[in-house]
Amino acid sequence: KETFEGHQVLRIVPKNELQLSLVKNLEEMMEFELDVWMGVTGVSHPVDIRVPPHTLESFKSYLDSLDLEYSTMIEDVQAILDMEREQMESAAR
Amino acid sequence: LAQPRNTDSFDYANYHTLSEIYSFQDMLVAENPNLVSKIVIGQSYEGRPLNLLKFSTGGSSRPAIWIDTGIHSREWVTQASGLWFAKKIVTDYGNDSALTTILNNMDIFLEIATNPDGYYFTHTSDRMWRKTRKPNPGYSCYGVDPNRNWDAGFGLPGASSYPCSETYHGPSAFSESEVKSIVDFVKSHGNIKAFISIHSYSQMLMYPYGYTTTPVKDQAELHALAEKAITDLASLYGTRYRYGSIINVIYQASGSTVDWTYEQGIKYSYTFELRDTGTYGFLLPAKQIIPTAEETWLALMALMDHTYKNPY
Repeated sequence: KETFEGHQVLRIVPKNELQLSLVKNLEEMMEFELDVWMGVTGVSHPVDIRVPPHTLESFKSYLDSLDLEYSTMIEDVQAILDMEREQMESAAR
Repeated sequence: LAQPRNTDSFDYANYHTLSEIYSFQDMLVAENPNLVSKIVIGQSYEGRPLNLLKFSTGGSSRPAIWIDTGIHSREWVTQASGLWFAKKIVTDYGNDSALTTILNNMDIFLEIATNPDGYYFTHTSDRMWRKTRKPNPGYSCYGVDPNRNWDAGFGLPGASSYPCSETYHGPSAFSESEVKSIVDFVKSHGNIKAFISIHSYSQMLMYPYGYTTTPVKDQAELHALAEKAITDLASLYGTRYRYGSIINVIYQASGSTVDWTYEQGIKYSYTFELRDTGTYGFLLPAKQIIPTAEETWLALMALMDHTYKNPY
């Protein structure tokens, strides 16, 4: 079973058209193995991207180099999945 | 593990496996034989039934409303909302005058698990799975984005031709049995008047087109109705939605479901993106299921009521 320990979901909010196009380009980049949860829609609208742990630091550095601010929406995807699973099993019991 | 004995004891406030969804559908049919029936419109790639619940008070070839949930498998709140909608329809029929009137004149079709292989895979192997589960010859990755696989601007910008992409459009339009089965059903039915395809999670209600900036000929009406629907939705918990054509609200998206349904003549073609708390994304906690479904239902009622009152 695939697990997601250490995967984070970063939220980026493009502030202008330039940032918008930079974020749009991220969606096409393969090297960071990104999983775009919520794609680019417009200035001031959030973009959520799941990032695996082995590319997390380099991806954050890349965002910094582009002056793209981000926040961490989910610190550890697997922790939430574990809670979700426990809740389902508990409800079933 | 305790199994619900009927749809009253079913736990709508929690997420459920595919087998529990199938069991729920059978229970609902058994409990409401004069209102609900189950139609199997096809099989998924891995051979699972594509079940459609038909809510009908009789008649033949009545005008109909289509609702599907969960074509993207990891969007669990969508399938969970579909279960709640199904129960809501049977409990409100005879009690809510607007829904009763609709059902006395139209049928409602509801496909709760639109991508059963993917949904099963999210429970057993990869919670983040989004696509279908058909292998891509020559690649180690699987699946097609079933919301880019329709014959409406198929293969244009706004979908990927790379099989490992999450937005891979597939080798050809309707290559996915999960999509083709809906296409065959819609064409053979011939009298579907509204088609509502439900996703999560970015709080949007959109109408065609996604593949072109050309406005649909019914743009003004669809826009006004979307505004009404999201206003009704917001009246419950204040959840704010964006609305408009797909290409204006998001970026270009080609080969999508409601672009095709609109081009088939189904004027009231809409796609939802359900609520976003800004905290959990697709991992929306189960306690959010019922509020999400409740508020979405208000918007669905607005769309369905308008469809009934504006025959074409």
